[in-house]
Amino acid sequence: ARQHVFLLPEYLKDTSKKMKSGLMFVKLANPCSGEGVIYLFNMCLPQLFEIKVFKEKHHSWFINQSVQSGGLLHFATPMDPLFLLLHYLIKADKEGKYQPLDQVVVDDEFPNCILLLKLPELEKLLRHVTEDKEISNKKYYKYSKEKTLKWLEKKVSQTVAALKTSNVNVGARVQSAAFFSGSQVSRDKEDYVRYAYGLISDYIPKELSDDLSKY
Amino acid sequence: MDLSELERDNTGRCRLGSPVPAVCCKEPCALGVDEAGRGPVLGPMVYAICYCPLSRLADLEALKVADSKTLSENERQRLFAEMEKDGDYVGWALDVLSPNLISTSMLGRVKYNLNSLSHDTASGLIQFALDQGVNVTQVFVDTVGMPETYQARLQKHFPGMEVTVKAKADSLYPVVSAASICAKVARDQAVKNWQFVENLEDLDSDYGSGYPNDPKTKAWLRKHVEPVFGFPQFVRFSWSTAQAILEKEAEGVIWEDSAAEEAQEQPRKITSYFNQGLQTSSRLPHPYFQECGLEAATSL
Amino acid sequence: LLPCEVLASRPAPVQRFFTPAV
Repeated sequence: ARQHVFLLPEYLKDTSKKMKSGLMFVKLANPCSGEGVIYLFNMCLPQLFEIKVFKEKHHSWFINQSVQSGGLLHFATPMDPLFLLLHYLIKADKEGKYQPLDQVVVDDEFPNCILLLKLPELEKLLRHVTEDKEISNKKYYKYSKEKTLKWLEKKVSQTVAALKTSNVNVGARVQSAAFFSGSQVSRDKEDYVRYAYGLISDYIPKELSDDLSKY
Repeated sequence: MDLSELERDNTGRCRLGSPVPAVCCKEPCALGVDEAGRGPVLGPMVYAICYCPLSRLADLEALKVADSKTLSENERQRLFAEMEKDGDYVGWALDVLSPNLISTSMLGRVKYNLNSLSHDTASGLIQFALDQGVNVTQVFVDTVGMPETYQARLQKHFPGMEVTVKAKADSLYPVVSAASICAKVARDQAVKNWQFVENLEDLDSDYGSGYPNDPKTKAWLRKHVEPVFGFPQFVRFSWSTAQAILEKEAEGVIWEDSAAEEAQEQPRKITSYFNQGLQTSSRLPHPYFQECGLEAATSL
Repeated sequence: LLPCEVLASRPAPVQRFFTPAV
């Protein structure tokens, strides 16, 4: 059987022991490209993880007393499920009406998207990106672009802070002292925002990314 | 012969030698060079020198150190013991080249072939004797490769001596026969006491002479080939006998540089130089992910 | 993680033949 090497947060280690199929790998629509990519659900918490793979040619693994070709290294990173829910909310928005979530988050191609509905505190989360109405104890949601842009702006500034603490080099590739116009600080700030915006744009549809850029 | 250093670590090379007889530092000496184990696909190759004063060559000859090829293993051991007894005028030194050193030299990125390894080892041993103060005036070497070029190289390296490189030198010059006996005794002992770094399960040590055409040796190689790791390091991976078995029995492996070479060899289609028109709209991941070599996992 | 691609995934006597060293 194929073996995979994963870097996971420590606390996930005994999840699969605590609960059968405590960890589930599912394919869902990538919120930027729409193509199917692998995510990991920790059903105990529950919590959503993005899976990224480090892929470099000509590698293999020795795993205990076996060899595994390919040498891929998978990373599981906690991910804000709103990015995946947005994908469906925007799609549903075309109908221009308020809808219950279980009619919005449906996908013949990726039926496991309903697992998103099991994630905790969804209502709280959805307030960042939708207008909602309650009719006879049932919640109806409608995508709100301005709320979403406001939410994304917060994401960008959180990412700027994270980039600074983790010393990621965001400087424009080709830079020489001669071109330094204005104060270094303002250029830095702009570089960080541009870089963070680029990262966030990997997780939202193209047109929303363009709106965010203007915003 | 104390090969304990080799038994401790048999993945590199080890040099050992007799004490230098005092007379050899005073009187002009003849020095012979020969090797053992050049042909086998298993085990180390041993280079040896033996030297003694010109005035005692007759005594050395009297030991009947004739061409070692005609001697049995026991006779070689007895003769080696005789030479050790006559240690007041005979000195020797060895350089044991492990199969791992041979394989990694010959298969390294920068090829270091067996002839160059042999020539450098012989020169190294002659230099070793000089550094110990032996008054070497004549050197006799069994040839490896073209005698003329080898002789010219050694003569250039050791201008103050009279160098003779000849085929069959081990049956012409007693110091070369004596060196040959030292080399063979060392190789026999090393092979017999070989310490396998790989704690193999069903290891049998009945590998025959170690020569590629020996059916026992071939059977042993086929029995001990491991599809991922090849062979124990006792085997010279650079021998075509070993490579032929690996081609058949072992898994393929691709190394970055060999893949790069292959890629260069493949001629690119002329159309690949034309721009491919409008690229598909799939966006590239953010530079952060590209630089870290990270991409979304689309399958497990 | 090996700097080469072994073109197979299979049991292998790693402990016997592979001595990791820094």
